[in-house]
Amino acid sequence: TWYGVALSFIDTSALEQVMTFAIREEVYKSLRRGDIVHITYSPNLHYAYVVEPI
Amino acid sequence: CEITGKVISLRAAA
Repeated sequence: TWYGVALSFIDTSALEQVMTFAIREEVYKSLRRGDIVHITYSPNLHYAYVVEPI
Repeated sequence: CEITGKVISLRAAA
């Protein structure tokens, strides 16, 4: 099973961007819509390997 | 890479 999250963020040009990342099942279960998170990710894989709630 | 953002959607696909 693939688990994913879509995040919105504001880039340097003040445009709202949306990016989608694959995440582990435990992370998927721990997140709720509206949570603010800081993630460390692989840009090539679009995989978030560290997800920290803010 | 690191980024801070807001969760807008969660999805699971078998």
